[in-house]
Amino acid sequence: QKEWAIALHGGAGTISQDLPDTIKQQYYDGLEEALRVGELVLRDGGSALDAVEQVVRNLEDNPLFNAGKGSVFTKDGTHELDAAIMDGSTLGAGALTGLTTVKNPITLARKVMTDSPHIFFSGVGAEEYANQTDVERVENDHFHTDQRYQQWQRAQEQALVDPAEAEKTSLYDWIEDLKFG
Amino acid sequence: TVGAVALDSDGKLAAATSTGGMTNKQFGRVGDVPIIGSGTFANHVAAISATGWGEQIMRNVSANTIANYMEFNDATLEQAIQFVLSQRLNPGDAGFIGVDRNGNLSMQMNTAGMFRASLDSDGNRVVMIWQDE
Repeated sequence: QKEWAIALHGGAGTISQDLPDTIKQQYYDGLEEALRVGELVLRDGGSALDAVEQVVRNLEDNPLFNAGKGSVFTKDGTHELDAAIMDGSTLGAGALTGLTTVKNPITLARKVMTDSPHIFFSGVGAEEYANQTDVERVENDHFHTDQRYQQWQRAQEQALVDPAEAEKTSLYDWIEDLKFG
Repeated sequence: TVGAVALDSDGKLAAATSTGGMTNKQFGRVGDVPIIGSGTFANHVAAISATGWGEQIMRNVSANTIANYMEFNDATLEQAIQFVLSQRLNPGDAGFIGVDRNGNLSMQMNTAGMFRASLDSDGNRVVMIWQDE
C-alpha cells in the first residue's frame, strides 16, 4: 500500500526513435516538471483532485503537448479544447467540449463538477458557463504555436492532393498520427 | 492529449484529461477525452486517463472497462489495461495511465510510444517516451 501515487501522460502515438536529442530532452523536461507539480501537492498531503488538476494545468500551459497552448488546429484553422475530471471518491465528474477561450479547460471542468448540478457542457454553452465563473480567458490565438500551424498547413495541402493519403500521414514530423487526439 | 491520475494520502482517487483534439478535425467532432467512462474515469477501484484514437477509445468505453474488469474479475490494474489494449482495441490505437486504490501504477500503450511519467511515495520514479525504453 502506497501512501500516494501519481501518473501522467502527454499523448500517445507514432513517436519516431529518431527524435532529435534536443527535442527529446524538452519532452523529458516537460514531463519531469509536471511530475514535480503533482509530487509537491501529494507529498504535502494535498488531494488527488488538486494533484491531477495542477498537473494537467501545467501540461496545458506547455506548448509541447496537444492541450491548452500548443493545441492542434481544426479544419477551420481554430482551436477547440475538451477536458474532463472525475473524483473517484464521490463519482463526481465535470466535462467540457468545444471550448475556445478558456486558458485552462481542466479548471473549468472541475468547476462544472463542484459548482454545477450538471456534468457536461458543450460549445457555446460551455463558453457561456465559463462566463459565469472566474476562470482565466484568452483569445483563441493564445493556443497558437508555429509548429502546430505548420503541421496543420501540411495537413491541408495533403488533403487537397489526396484526402485518403492525408489520413495516413504523420503530421507532427516525428509525433502523432492524424487520427489521434 | 494530456492526462493525470492520482491516489492521495486519504485513499482517494482522481483522474483528469485535457486535449486540443485531432489535427484538422471537422466541425463539432468530439473524441474520448470529455466522455466520462471512455477517456476519463475514476471510482473506488481505480483512476484512468486515456490517449489515442478517440473513436476507438469511445467504442470500447475503455477507461470504465478497465475499472470494471478489475472489480469483476479480481484483476490487477496491469492486467485490466492489458486486456483492453490487446482484446478490445487494435494495435496502434491507444495508451492508458492508471492508479489503483493501493497506489499501484500502470502506464501501457499499444502505440510506438506515449509521453509518460509516474512517481509514488516510495520514491519509484519513471519518465519515458517509447515502449521499449
